[in-house]
Amino acid sequence: MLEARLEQASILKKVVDAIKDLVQDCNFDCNDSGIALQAMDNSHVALVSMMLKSDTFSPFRCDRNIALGINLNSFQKVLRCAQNEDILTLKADDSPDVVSLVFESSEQDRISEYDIKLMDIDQEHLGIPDTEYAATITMPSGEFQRICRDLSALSESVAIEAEKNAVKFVCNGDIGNGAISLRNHSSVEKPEQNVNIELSEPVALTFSLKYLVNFCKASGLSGSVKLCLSNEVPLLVEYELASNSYLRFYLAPKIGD
Amino acid sequence: RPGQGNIMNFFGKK
Repeated sequence: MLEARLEQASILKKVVDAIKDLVQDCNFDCNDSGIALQAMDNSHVALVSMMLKSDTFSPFRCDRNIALGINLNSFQKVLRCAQNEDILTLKADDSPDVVSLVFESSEQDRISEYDIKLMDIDQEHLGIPDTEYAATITMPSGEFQRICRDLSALSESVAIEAEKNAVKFVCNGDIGNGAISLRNHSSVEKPEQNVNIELSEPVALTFSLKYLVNFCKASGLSGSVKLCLSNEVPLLVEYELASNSYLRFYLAPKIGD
Repeated sequence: RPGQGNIMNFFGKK
C-alpha cells in the first residue's frame, strides 16, 4: 500500500496547477523511491516529467509499484479543498480503485477526507537520454515567466540564443520584433536575481511560446528555473524542488524550412 | 504541424 504524507499541501497543489493545462489524464507511478509522473501533451510537442522523491514525504511508505491513474481536473478540484498549509496524506491500496487524500489543519482540529476515483490509463513511457547540454542557464523563474509572457504578445515563437556570458530571447512578429538579453549576474545581496550561463558551445533554437508560457505556471514552485539547451534536441525547463525532487518540461524545437 | 518538432522523434518509446 501507499501512504505518503506531505508537510504542506501547497507543493502538490502547485504541481497539479502547473501541469493540468498540458496533460489531462496521467499515471502517478508510486514505488519505494517516490512518486513519478511522465506524460506528453496531446500534440506530442511537450513532455512533463515530475519526480517527488520519497524524502519529500515524511513518512513515505510504498511496498509495491502502484500506478494511480488520475484525471488532473478532478485532482485539482479535490486539492483546492486543501489549505496551502494543511498536512496532506495520500493513501492507496495495492490494487486501488480510488486514491484517498486526507487534509489536516495544523492549527485547527479539522480533518478532511476525500477519495478520487482512479482510471486505467495506458500511457507510453519515453526514454529520456542523459544529455550533456551545450548551454545551461539558471535564472529567476519570475524573470523567465515575464520574458515568455511579454514576447508571446508579439509572436508565436521565440529564438533562444546562448553565447558566451549572455543569453538572448528574440522574437519576430507581425507588429514588430523583440529581443531581451541577459548576462551572467551574481549578487550577494540579492542572490534570487542571479543569472548563471554555462556554455560549452553556442546554441540557437526556436520554440513555441505557447508551451513556454504554459510551463511558467510552475514558477510558484521555485524561485529559479534552469534552461538546458543543445542544438537540435528538446529544451529542458527544470524547476527544482526540495529533497532532489523536480518538475521538468521538455519542449521539441521548431524545425527550420 | 509543419515546422514544429515532435517530442517522440527525440525520445524513443521505452
